[in-house]
Amino acid sequence: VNFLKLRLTGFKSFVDPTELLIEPGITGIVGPNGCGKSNLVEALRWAMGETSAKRMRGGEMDDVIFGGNTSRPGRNIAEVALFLNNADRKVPAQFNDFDDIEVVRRIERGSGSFYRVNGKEARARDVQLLFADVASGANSPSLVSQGRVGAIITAKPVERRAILEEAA
Amino acid sequence: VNFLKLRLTGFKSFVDPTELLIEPGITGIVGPNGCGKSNLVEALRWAMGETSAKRMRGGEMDDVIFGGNTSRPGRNIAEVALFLNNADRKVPAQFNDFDDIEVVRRIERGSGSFYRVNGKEARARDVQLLFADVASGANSPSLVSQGRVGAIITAKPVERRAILEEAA
Amino acid sequence: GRERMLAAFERVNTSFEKLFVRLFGGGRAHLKLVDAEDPLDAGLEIMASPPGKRLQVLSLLSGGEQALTALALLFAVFLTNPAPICVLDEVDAPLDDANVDRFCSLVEDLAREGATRFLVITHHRMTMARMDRLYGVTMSERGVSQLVSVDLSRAEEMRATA
Amino acid sequence: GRERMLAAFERVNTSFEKLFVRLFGGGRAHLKLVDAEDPLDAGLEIMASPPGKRLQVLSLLSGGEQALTALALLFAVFLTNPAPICVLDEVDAPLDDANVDRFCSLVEDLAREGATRFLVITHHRMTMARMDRLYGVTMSERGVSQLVSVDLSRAEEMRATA
Ligand SMILES: Nc1ncnc2c1ncn2[C@@H]1O[C@H](COP(=O)(O)OP(=O)(O)OP(=O)(O)O)[C@@H](O)[C@H]1O
Ligand SMILES: Nc1ncnc2c1ncn2[C@@H]1O[C@H](COP(=O)(O)OP(=O)(O)OP(=O)(O)O)[C@@H](O)[C@H]1O
Ligand SMILES: [Mg+2]
Ligand SMILES: [Mg+2]
Repeated sequence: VNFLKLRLTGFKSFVDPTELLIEPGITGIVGPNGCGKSNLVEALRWAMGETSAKRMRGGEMDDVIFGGNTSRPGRNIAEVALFLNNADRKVPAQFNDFDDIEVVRRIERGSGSFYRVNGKEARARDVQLLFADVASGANSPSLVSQGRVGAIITAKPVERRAILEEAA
Repeated sequence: VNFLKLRLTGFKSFVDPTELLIEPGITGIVGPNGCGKSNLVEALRWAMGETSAKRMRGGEMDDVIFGGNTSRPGRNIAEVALFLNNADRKVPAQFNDFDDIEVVRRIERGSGSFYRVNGKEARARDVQLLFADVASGANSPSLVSQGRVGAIITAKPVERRAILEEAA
Repeated sequence: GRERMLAAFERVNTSFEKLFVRLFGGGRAHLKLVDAEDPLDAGLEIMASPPGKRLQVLSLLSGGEQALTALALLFAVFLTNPAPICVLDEVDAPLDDANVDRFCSLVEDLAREGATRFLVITHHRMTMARMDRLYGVTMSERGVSQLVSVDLSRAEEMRATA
Repeated sequence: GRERMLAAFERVNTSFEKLFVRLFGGGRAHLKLVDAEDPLDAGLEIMASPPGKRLQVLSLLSGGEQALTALALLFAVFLTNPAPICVLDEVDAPLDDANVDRFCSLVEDLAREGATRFLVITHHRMTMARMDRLYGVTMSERGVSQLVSVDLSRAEEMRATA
């Protein structure tokens, strides 16, 4: 399974439709403080089925919808699409007939999140299992958020042991 | 009151006698990871009467004594001296006759800490009060340790309120 | 007890609001006592809006914005009773160059306006360039630290060779 | 339950010991289960000795040394089941140039040896220079992010203007 591309609309500071290509090797993302780099990372985790608003730095999940700035009003819908290549047929059976897989998560203010996989409605659980199966769930060790290294250092030994459970 | 100079011997990685001049304006301290910059900051807090080994990144206070490296054995004594100028006569009465004040803290492995002010033995409490009086106790907001900014960000609001008590 | 806490809150908040604007070059912020009627049981929340962005609780800001805001708070508390010495250990680590520039300007102003002597530990080239003098810490013998005076023009090689 | 935890511990520890040496260019480190007889209740402690220094518990190391050691642990867990994507958000912030250099070399090796695609967010000039391609995030309209492709030679001005 390969990750190909991320597309965001109305997600946090990415109000206008934006595409991030995920190509082989190492892609660097740079920019000043507060420009939106970590928001990209959160969009990826969110599309993978992240359930905790707190882990998205919000009080409730609606907080990921573009809230407006001094010239534009806030939005009521946020959508993130994640494109995968499944040529090696490694995903759960229900999605495994496809060469290309498009996972879309959409949230409507006050109505919660909806998921579609290749256009067909899916449950959050199915999407979470899909990504967990390719070792990259929203909480997998492969997504190292901005505070993560610091959290490991300051964690009590018992909290730190939880990281081993990812490997078990 | 002015801080003039810090002198360390046997304190953490500063095994050989070292003098740091504290001059007016802004003094920068640079160097690679692990070379000893934060150890200097801890030496300053330690001389001011820091009582918590944990805040010195140790399990017990003896941990501040040079522990040896691959070529030198560990030491049994650590000493830090802090030199102040008291021309404005702002320190507690018992030390206020002096123009120059030298505070020395010494620890001997297994025997605990001893303090001297201008050569005369002093209690830890007197040294702590001396520095608290000039608004720079070991826990004053003026000593921003390496993890402090992060701690304020991640603190629960109730923990964060403690910072106001420094100003009260 | 309660009176003093509220007075301290007011003083720190006033100072914090001004320092935030200096560090961010605009925007606005304020402190808030939350979660309890009695200020002695309350929590301290921080509301901030960097220039052009809407007011949000601290946790919604970016890593660098959070650090700069927390610095504004630390300096605000410091200024209620400025000490003769102020030590800043790598507080500029998550800041970009534009924010480091404003941070250095604030420290320069505080150093010039008051009698506080500053010790600033940093890995940032820009911060190094703004210091009045530089000391380098080396470990040419492993595990043993030595202090050396550094020519401001030699700073670059000092910060990073291991 | 217990069997799996101990097997995971062994696998991660073996990987961690090797990655530590690669990231530090020497020294040694190992993981330790502490505070309980039963591994399911135990804590995970990290013992590390950067090159030339004696073995110490993680909390006694410097800020940068702690970060690099924690990274070795994260990569060790990652390698027990490598995902097709790995995202690193400013993990190099507290590292000096020598450590950043070794960190980049490790990421390059992992990218070349496996099929994982890496996304690395950074403020470090040195890290930027080691990327295969760069995207810049800008906010020319305040509060609105835009993604732009960045020429590797233009990286310098991208990271820091605000
Ligand atoms: N729902 C939202 N609507 C609009 N803007 C938002 C929303 N949520 C967060 N933001 C803005 O996004 C910005 C945070 O972006 P992000 O954390 O990605 O920055 P960053 O590039 O990672 O910065 P740093 O280098 O400091 O870590 C904040 O300024 C915040 O105001
Ligand atoms: N009692 C001791 N005896 C000898 N060395 C010690 C002792 N305590 C700590 N050290 C060493 O001092 C080093 C830590 O130094 P310090 O924290 O000052 O580094 P630093 O320059 O601040 O680095 P960074 O840039 O990573 O924050 C560690 O490598 C540690 O091994
Ligand atoms: Mg960020
Ligand atoms: Mg340090």
